[in-house]
Amino acid sequence: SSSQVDKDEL
Amino acid sequence: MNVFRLTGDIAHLLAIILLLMKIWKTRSCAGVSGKSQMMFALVFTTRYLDLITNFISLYNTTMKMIFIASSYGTLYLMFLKFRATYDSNHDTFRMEFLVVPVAGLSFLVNHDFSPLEILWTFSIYLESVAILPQLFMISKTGEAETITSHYLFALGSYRALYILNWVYRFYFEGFFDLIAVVAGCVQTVLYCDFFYLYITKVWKGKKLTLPA
Repeated sequence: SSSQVDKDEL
Repeated sequence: MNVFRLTGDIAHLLAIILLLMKIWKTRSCAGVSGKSQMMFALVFTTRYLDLITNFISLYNTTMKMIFIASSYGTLYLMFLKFRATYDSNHDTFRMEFLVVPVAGLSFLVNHDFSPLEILWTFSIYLESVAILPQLFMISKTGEAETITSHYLFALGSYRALYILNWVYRFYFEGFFDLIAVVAGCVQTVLYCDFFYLYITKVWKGKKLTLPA
């Protein structure tokens, strides 16, 4: 799942 | 970062600048849906709550601040400074028909049942349908100013470029976010009709008019 850390997209 | 995401972000920034320019230069927000702009401001607010807590890069922080500031700046221009030119008679799409189901869905379908993650999911789902009041307004007025059509083309292109970014990241980084991809595809599909009209008309120098 996309955890907080790899939310690097705008 | 990859070329698709970078050009996508630039297209998004260009769209926002085009809209601000249109309103500022014509001193009018005629033909622009205030409801869509309100939802975009909500999208940025709920998505960028980690702006303070989670530093990713200077680029990321700068762009988030620009998007938040410009979306509220657009609301200021539309609902305060040039309020007299706001065309509320044609901006009649019921936002609650979008916000309520999107809020419900973000509680049901998300990656993690935490406040920040649910708000992020809400913003992703909301962004995918936030343009509907604007497209609805154009269908009601039957036309759009050329600069407004350029704004919509840039705005629609940004998420289409993000889809290419997700394809790239899937194959080269093994990154895949089903929620973002599905919502991004829905968002882009909603522009297809407009893209067709824009390319067949505006690129030939005609005004964007909808067939009566």
